[in-house]
Amino acid sequence: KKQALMKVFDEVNENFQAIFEKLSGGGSARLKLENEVDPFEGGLILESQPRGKSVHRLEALSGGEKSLTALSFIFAIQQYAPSPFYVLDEVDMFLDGVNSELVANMVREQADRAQFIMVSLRKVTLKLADHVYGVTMRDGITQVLGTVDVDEIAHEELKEA
Amino acid sequence: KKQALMKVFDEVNENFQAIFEKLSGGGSARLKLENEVDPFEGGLILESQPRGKSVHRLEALSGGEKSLTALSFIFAIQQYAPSPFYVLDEVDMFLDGVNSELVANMVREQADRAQFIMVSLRKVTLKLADHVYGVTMRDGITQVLGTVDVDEIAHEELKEA
Amino acid sequence: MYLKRVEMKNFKSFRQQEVPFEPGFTGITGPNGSGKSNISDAILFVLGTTSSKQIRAGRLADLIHNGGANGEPRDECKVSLVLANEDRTIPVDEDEIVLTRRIKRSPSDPERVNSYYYVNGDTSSLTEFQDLLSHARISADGYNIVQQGDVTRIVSMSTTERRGILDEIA
Amino acid sequence: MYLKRVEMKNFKSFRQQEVPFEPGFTGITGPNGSGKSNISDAILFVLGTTSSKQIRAGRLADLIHNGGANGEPRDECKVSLVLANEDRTIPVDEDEIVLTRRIKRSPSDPERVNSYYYVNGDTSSLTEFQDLLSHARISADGYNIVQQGDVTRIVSMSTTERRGILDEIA
Ligand SMILES: Nc1ncnc2c1ncn2[C@@H]1O[C@H](COP(=O)(O)OP(=O)(O)OP(=O)(O)O)[C@@H](O)[C@H]1O
Ligand SMILES: Nc1ncnc2c1ncn2[C@@H]1O[C@H](COP(=O)(O)OP(=O)(O)OP(=O)(O)O)[C@@H](O)[C@H]1O
Ligand SMILES: [Mg+2]
Ligand SMILES: [Mg+2]
Repeated sequence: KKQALMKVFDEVNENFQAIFEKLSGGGSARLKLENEVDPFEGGLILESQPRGKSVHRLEALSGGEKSLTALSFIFAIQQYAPSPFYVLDEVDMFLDGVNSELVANMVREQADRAQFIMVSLRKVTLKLADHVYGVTMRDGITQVLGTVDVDEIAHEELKEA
Repeated sequence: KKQALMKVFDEVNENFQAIFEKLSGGGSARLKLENEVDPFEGGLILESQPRGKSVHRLEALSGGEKSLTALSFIFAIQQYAPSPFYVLDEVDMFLDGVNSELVANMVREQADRAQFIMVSLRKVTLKLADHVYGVTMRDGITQVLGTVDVDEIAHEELKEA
Repeated sequence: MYLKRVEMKNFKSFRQQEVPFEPGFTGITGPNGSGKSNISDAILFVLGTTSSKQIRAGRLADLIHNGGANGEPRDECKVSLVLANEDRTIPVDEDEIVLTRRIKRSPSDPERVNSYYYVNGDTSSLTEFQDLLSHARISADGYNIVQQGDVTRIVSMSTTERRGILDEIA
Repeated sequence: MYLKRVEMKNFKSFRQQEVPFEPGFTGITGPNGSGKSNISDAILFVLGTTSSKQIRAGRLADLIHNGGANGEPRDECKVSLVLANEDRTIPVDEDEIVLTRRIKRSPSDPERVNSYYYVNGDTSSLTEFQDLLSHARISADGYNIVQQGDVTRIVSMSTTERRGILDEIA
């Protein structure tokens, strides 16, 4: 049982380091077990070090840095146990324009190997999709519109960057 | 003690209804005590009904609708006990372009009576401010730049809508 | 394998709606409260989530369309996921696997519902769904469906809960 | 009354920084992790928050600037809030009220800090700060400072906790 957990820990940790480095433009990150001797006695810590800063535990980071770290962890798990399709619902909400684009680029690359369905209000994300569906509600009933052109969607609907 | 709470409840409830109606473009909302006879035995429920929908408790609403309801509650409390200045840190994060603009307009109106300092990544919000400060970090040290022109800030930094 | 189509009938804010998907990267956008997250709830519903909290409903009965502004509340709802199976990821000799979950208000107590499961039209069960889906590593509890707020949840969960995520995969 | 200026010295990611404010509506923007929320933490620090969790620090000592990429970690930090008091909202006969809080690592144990409070340069205390600020209805626990994530916290707190917000105002 411990062996199985350690195997998962090592692989997910490797993925996590590589993904965070890519999503943060050069930062570093790692997973840490609170109790290395008996992992089931302790928990799992996410540590990350954005580019040019000292290492911080998740709690001390900014809102955007935390969500980039958590997102890297989610992607690291997905990479460990790949699935044919993924649904991501507004995972870019806390990110500034630059970080959102890095995440969208990663999804773009992964989309050659698996299907990604991503709910987003960010233009910088939707621009990279193959198709974009618009959703509206009228009289309490949701209507899904066919493919919409991202540039056509009026400014006030989308977060441009 | 109960009397004091009921007085606060009634006034905040009135504010909450008026503010939600304005922020949701015509929806309605109200506060409800779980135990009207002995309020200290129960909790406080936020109920809101976005325009054209049936009444929902907070849990059943969408992410954006929930945050608009919670924000109306915060503004309702602020109106009950007015203060000379307010700091709002990315309260528009979950909102689409239309709702962000409604919130920013409300802050704009209130700013005639009190000082508002608002951290935001949304252009639609920053456009309404009197001054905008840009903040950057270099070598782990934050620099606050003087007033920046919102249109100058490169696309990738800001959420346009 | 990929998700080819989602068909919803009286599920949450949907009356009768089919959403076709292609392989690759699809975006979904729209105003607050328009029904975007309800699509991901529809997918989770079929994958067999047993926790109504996960699909933001007090009881399963709350998933049935309430009629909206002008219509009548319904008695049942159903969602089908159509999976492209040309590569036989799921060991069933069909090019398409259609998984359908239907819930119907129980005649004796309208707050309760009875759940029905179908595979390509034949009566099935939750355990058969989970068994078929496990071949494709698709599950309601895995991280292939990242709901709105999951990123924040990971940040604020305890270190022990976080380790629990790795335990489940091991 | 309004907040005229925030002066920070070795507070979190700030070395030496003054931020002037005008009445009306001021926006603050910048990339993730650049230090925007640290400004609101600086304000809360002076208002007398006693909970280090509220300003995202494990211990108060974590608020002292760690030197960044190339500098030395510091031993103390201080923040001043300059309030315009021409309208005498705070019953002190001065046009400006300068509230300063300073923390210094304790010589015997660097993990602990000693806190010092000053009003217009004279030694003061947390209770005097709170007393002066109560005239202007400014407090670290009120909702005049809405931190990043407070909106989500209100949504997910229990109904009893939510009622507690009204209890505090009553
Ligand atoms: N059983 C039901 N019948 C009809 N409508 C329902 C039902 N359950 C939920 N809804 C509606 O679905 C809406 C929520 O939709 P959803 O959460 O998908 O929005 P969203 O597009 O994701 O918005 P956001 O951008 O704010 O996250 C609610 O406002 C509610 O009116
Ligand atoms: N004692 C300290 N010394 C130096 N830097 C610190 C200290 N404490 C925190 N920081 C830095 O402050 C950064 C967080 O800043 P802050 O939370 O203000 O970002 P933000 O601009 O609000 O970002 P976001 O848009 O993601 O919310 C951390 O990355 C950390 O490096
Ligand atoms: Mg949603
Ligand atoms: Mg912040």
